[in-house]
Amino acid sequence: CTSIVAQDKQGNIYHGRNMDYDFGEYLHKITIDVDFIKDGQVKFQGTTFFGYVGLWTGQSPHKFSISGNERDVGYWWENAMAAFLARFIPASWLIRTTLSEAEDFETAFDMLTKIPIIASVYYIIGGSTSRQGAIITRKRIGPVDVWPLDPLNGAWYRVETNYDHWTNPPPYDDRRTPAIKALNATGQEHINLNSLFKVFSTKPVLNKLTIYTTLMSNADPDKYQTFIRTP
Amino acid sequence: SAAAPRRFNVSLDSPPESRWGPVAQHFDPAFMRTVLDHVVDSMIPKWVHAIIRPIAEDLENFIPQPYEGEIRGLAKYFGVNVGDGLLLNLAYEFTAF
Repeated sequence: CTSIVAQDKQGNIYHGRNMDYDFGEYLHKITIDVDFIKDGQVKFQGTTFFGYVGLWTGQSPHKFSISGNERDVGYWWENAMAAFLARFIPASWLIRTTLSEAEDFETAFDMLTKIPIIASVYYIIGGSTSRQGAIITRKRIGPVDVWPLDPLNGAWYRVETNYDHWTNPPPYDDRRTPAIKALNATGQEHINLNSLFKVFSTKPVLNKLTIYTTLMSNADPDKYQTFIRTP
Repeated sequence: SAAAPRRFNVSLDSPPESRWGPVAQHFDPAFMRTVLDHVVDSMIPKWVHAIIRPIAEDLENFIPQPYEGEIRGLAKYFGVNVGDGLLLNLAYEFTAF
C-alpha cells in the first residue's frame, strides 16, 4: 500500500491511499464505499471489501481521515496470542472505532497511537486544518514513532508505503522514492485531489496489486472518492 | 482504467446483525463463499484453521460489539460458519508478521 498526507499552500489537507493486496480477481468485485448513517446523518465514511467489517480507509467529515498500511514485523503466533489471549482488537477495527467515536483530530490521534492492537501497522491520519497530518508507526502496545507534517520546515507531505520511514525500502519494492519524486515534481502550490490522483497513478506506486485508490479532503468531505484500479 | 465502486448506506441505528442486510442483497452468496474460502485457505494453514475455527465460533466471549453482531449477521447472509466469518476478518492479522 501507499498512503500520502499533504498540505497545500493555503493550509488545506489532502489524504490519499492506494490499497495493494492479493486476490485482486475477487476484491475488485467486492470493493465498496460505505456511508455509515447515525440519526439520519453520515457519521463517517469508509472503503472496504464487502464482508470485512473493519476499515482500512475512512473519513469523519470535517474532522479527520485515516488510512492503514501493512507493517510486517514479529511472528504470526505473537499476533495469535494478542488476538485470543490478550484480546486486543484488529488494526482495522481501531480505524473504524476511531472514526465512529473520536470527535476531533487530537482525540483520533490519541486513540490510534495508544489503544492496543493485534498486529503492527502504519496509521496515516489527516485533519482539517493546517499541520494536521502524521504517520504513526505502531507496535501492538503503543507507538514506535510519530512523524508529523512540518510544512514550516518544508515537510508539506509525508509518504508511507510498508517500511519504517527511517529505513530504506528494499530495491525490489521501492514505491516510496517514485512517490516522493512525483510529489516534488507536483509542488506544494499545485497539490490537490487531481494532482494527488496522478501521483497515485505513477508506476510503481500504482502496480499490479493495486485494488483501489481513495482520495480524501476533510475540509471538503463530499469529494471523498474511490477508484477501482484495473490492471 | 479507474471506475467508482458501488456506494451503500449502512445504518448504525439498525441492530448489528441486520445492518449489512441491504448491502448483502447486491452480492451473490455463492460468490461470497468462494471469496471467503479462497482467502481463508490461502492465508491460514489448515492445522491452524482447525484449531482456531472452534474457538472463533465462540465469538461473543471475546469480540466487542458491533463487530461480533455484524460478523454473525454477515456469516448468516453468506451461509458460512461464523468462525470462518471471523477468520476472514482477521486476514490482516494472519499476514502481518
